[in-house]
Amino acid sequence: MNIFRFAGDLSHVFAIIILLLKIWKTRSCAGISGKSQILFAVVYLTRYLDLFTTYVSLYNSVMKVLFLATSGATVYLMYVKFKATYDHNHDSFRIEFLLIPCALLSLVINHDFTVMEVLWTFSIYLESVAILPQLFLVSKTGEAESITSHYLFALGSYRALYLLNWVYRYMVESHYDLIAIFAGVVQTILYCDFFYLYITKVLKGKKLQLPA
Amino acid sequence: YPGVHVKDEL
Repeated sequence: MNIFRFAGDLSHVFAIIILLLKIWKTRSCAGISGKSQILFAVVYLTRYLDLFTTYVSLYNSVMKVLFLATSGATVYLMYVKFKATYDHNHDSFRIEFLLIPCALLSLVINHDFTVMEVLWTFSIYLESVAILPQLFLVSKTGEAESITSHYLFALGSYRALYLLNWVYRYMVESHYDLIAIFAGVVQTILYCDFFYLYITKVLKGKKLQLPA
Repeated sequence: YPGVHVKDEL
């Protein structure tokens, strides 16, 4: 565990808490893509199956359970409890366009052709693109509430910090995983446009509005 | 052996 990895994890947990609090306090999930949230739930479900097979550390297990529980709670709040506030019409990204290519790619490019390894690889690929329905929703409505912007910034920062963690681990421990690194780079690139808008607008107190 | 990956990250 190094500082980049820990900061990344904190940022990830922070993002999830921001999102849950936003939905809970405003009693609304307006502006949030349920499809991205479903994809994240699929990501955690397929990646953290190893909770039952491998023990890494208490920290690791607690975080995995936390991600599974909070993503389940988010999906529940969006599709059951506050269903009426869900922005159904704007959340029109077709997730099969992400699920199918990720599934095929994980069958072809993986470290080992076993069920657990392919599912892990699938979850890594899927996570890298799971935010697309959310970014698509923001681009369709042309704006995002500040709290949603903070959520996206924290969520995007998490993988960017992991990239630094991987650079550090490569140099210090000679540890690297090309699949995770490749997907992490893709994931971070997808946020770049948003990061730019966040820094130039939201941090200056303006609402995130896309240029017409 | 590089095929066996240590999955110690989240």
